[in-house]
Amino acid sequence: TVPLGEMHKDFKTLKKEVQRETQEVEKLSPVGQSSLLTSLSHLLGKKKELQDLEQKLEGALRKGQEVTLEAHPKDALLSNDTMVAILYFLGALTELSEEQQKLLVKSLEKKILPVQLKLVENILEQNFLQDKEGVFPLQPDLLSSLGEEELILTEALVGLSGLEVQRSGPQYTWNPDTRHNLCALYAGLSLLHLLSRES
Amino acid sequence: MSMFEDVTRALARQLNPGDDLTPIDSLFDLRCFSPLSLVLRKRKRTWFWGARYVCSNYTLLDVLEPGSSPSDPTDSGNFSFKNMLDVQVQGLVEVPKTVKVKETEGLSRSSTLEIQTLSVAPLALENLRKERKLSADHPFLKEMRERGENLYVVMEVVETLQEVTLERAGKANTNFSLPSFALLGLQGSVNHKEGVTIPKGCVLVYRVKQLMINGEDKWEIPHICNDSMKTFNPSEKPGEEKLVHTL
Repeated sequence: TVPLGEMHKDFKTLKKEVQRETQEVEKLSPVGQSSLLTSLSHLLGKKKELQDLEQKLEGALRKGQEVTLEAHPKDALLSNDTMVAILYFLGALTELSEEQQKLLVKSLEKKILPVQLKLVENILEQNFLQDKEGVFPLQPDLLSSLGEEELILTEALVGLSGLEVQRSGPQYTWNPDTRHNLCALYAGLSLLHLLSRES
Repeated sequence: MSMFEDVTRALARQLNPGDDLTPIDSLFDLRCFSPLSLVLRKRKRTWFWGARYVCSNYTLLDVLEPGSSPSDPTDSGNFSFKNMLDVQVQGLVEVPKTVKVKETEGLSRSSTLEIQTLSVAPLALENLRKERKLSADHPFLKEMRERGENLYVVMEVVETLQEVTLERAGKANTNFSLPSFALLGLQGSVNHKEGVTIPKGCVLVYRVKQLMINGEDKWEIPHICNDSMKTFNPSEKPGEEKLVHTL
C-alpha cells in the first residue's frame, strides 16, 4: 500500500487499484465467483450484516484462518490475496448507503451494471481533479440504451452519491464532496459487473 | 448519504485537504471518538474512500495500570480531560473558529457550526507514557493481541461548541422523487431527512495515531506511521487457531 500522503490521487490510480483487486477476484473459479455474487446479492442493503462479514473476514485473515465459499459441486477456498481483494470491495460497498446497495441489486437484476459503470467512470474521468462545483455535459449516448425505469434507477444510484443528473441537456452538476462515494460506487460496480459477466 | 454524513465529510474536506481527518458516520458514534479513545481500523486502507475506524469502547487510560499522575479517574461519568491529563484545548489556528458548512449543498443559510479542536497535548502524553505502563492482563488487550489487531488512539477531534440544527434549504441533494422509488419497488426504503440536530460537544471528525506496544507493558504513539507497523509484535502472538469459516 502506498502511504496516503505520497499517493498520486487521480482517476487513473483508482482505476489501476480497482483493476488490480478485480484481477484477484477473477482468480476465483466460476462457481466461486457465482457463489460470491449470490452472497453479496443477499447482503447488499443490509449494511450491518455486510459490515459483520467484513469484520469476520478481516479477523480470519489476521489469524491465518481458512475461509471457503459454499459452492457446488465443491466449496471454493479463498486465497489470502483473494480475501484481501474481497475486503477491498466490501470496504467500498459498505461506504455506500443501504439504498444505494439495494439499487445495485436491482441494477444487477436488470443487467444494466455495464452502463452504470461506464457512466460513473466517465464522470470521474472528467472531474476527479475538479475541486469546484460545476455543471458538465453528459455524453448523450451514455444513457441512451436505458428504458425509463432503468434511467430512474441509474439517476437514483448516482443521485444518492449526491450527484444530480439532469435529463434536459443532458448534464450533471459535479460536486467534489461526492468523490469518495462515487469512487466507492465505481469499485462496487466494477466488482458486481465482473461477477455477473458469465451469468 | 445521511445529512449528518454530508456535514462531517464536508467538514473533513474543508479543514483537511491532506485527508488524515476521518469524518464520523453516525450520531450513534458520538461517544466513541473522544480524545484518547482506542479504535480499530476497519478495512484495508485506500485514499479513495478513506479509512474507517470502529469503536472499541475503551480508552488508552482504561488499559493502563493505575497511576497517581495524572490522577486516576474515579467517576467516569464526570470524566474531564482537562483535569486529568491537561488535554490541550485550542481554537483552530489555520481555519476560522466558526466554519460555515456547505451553503451550496442545500443547507440553509443559518446552518453554521461552531467548532473547536481538542487535541492531546504531547507533553502530557509523554508524561503519561513514562508514568503508567500497560496493564498487560487487561482482557481487551489480550483479545486484541490474540487477534493481531492494530489499535489506534484518537489524538485530535473537532467537536461542536453549540447545539445546532441543520436543515436542507428546500432542495434535497438528490434530484429524483420518492414516487420514482415506488416505481422501483423501493417504497419506504429511502429515508430523506430534512434536518438534523447535532448536540453540543458532538465529535464530527477526528484524527488517530497508531498505538505501538513493545513487550508486555511498554507503549508509545510514534509521530510517523506506515501500514507495515503492527501494534503488537507478531512474534509474541500465541499459537494461531486453525478455524474454517464458510461464507
